[in-house]
Amino acid sequence: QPQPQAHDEL
Amino acid sequence: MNIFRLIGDLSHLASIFILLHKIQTTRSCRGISFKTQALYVTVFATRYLDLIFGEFVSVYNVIMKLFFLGSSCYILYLMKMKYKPTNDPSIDTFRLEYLLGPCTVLALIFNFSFTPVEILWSFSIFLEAVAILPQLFMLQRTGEAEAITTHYLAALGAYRALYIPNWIYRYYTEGSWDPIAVLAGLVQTGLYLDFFYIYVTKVLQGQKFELPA
Repeated sequence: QPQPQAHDEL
Repeated sequence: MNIFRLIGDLSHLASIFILLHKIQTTRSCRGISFKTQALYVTVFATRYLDLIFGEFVSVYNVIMKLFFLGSSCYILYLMKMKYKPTNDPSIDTFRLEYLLGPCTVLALIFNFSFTPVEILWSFSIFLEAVAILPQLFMLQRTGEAEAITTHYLAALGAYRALYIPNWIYRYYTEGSWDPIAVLAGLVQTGLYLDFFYIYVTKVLQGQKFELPA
């Protein structure tokens, strides 16, 4: 399952 | 990474340096809400658990997260220890339970999966959206602010505002969007609109930041 999008933001 | 997110992050970074500069040069934390600063520590501590439990994203991501955690804790130290006499809790009266309660409920309802890490991640997003309210409430009560404090707030507000074109860009390039982050981010930016209006029409014209009577 891919990581939800905003999880790579600060 | 795109230009909007990068400038947004740099603006966030700048806001913290402006705040530290204000406290260090005036040797005072007058006009700064301790409650808002404590909420930011809570936001970073609950979101950046992904440094331990999440996937590795990038060196940039890790360094920025460590910086935000470290600097926000340092600001609390300055306010509660080093410059404690200049911190006036009697004007910092926003009730934190009005923010913490609803954010907890929202995080329990809206999250990517019902796990502690994801619930805390959602909680941090919702809390960040409203963490500025004690500070704005304090500004409202005192009716004025030092120019440097307004520069801090403007940089902090610009950070989340710049995330909005970033999300639009990501929607078109990646084909998806993150409803929790986007909706909370819109609210967060919206809370600054009044402030931005006075900042642009007064402070940037060289006038004092004063709220209309």
